[in-house]
Amino acid sequence: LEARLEQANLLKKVVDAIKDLVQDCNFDCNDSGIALQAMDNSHVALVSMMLKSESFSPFRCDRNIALGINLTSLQKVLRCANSEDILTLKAEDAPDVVNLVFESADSDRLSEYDIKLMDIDQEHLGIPETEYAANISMPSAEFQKICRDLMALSESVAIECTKEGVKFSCNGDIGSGSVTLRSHTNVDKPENNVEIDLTEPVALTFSLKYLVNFCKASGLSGQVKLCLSNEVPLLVEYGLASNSYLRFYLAPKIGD
Amino acid sequence: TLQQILLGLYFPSS
Repeated sequence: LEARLEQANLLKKVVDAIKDLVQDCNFDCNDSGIALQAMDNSHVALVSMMLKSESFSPFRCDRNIALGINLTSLQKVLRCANSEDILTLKAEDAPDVVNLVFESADSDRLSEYDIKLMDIDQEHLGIPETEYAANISMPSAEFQKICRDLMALSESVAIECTKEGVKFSCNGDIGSGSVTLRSHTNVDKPENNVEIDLTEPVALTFSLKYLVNFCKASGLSGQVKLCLSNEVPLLVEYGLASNSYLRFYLAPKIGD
Repeated sequence: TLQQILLGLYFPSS
């Protein structure tokens, strides 16, 4: 494997975003790119990352390899990069280590690190193609604020999507709260758009603890996509350049 | 929990 990423910061942000959900995971490398899939310890949330080969320049992967990496170790090494550094990931056949080289774009500094790999026997889950009943795109900062605000009142949030809009509401010991968003187009700042594409009304309840955790990815993308269908895990997607993505799935809370 | 069961049902091991 040899994969050069213009922005070391991208991988750093991805790792920062998922590190509290998953600890040890396989980075599956093949000629289409680098993918990661892992469930959190409680087995109610799933992280799925895809960095397509187009996100790298150049990208070369001659044989499929799984790089088992401890994310705390990877985070430590990625913190050694400067924010504008270029990152090249390298691994041999049947590797013991993954090699990370940081290059400064405007100086001649080159730093190099190896991270020891681990054997991770990870269950691989099939993620079905799903036509969701509601697809909502909204500013990622807005979603983060809603989740954080409602978490001050309750452990869970009800997300209801109708043709009127999307309503986030909660009920807790001190009282209740709700935020409703309607479709909104901002020509000057499209990252502020709210788009709601609905085929049938949806109402589901989720644990806010997980949603707040997913929102750590907000720095990766100005917009977040929420996809919901009744009795199906919620998909929270942060789109990255070149069709790469970071996705989180969360099983809804179901009545007692 | 039901949540765990649901995630397992929806994302079967492949």
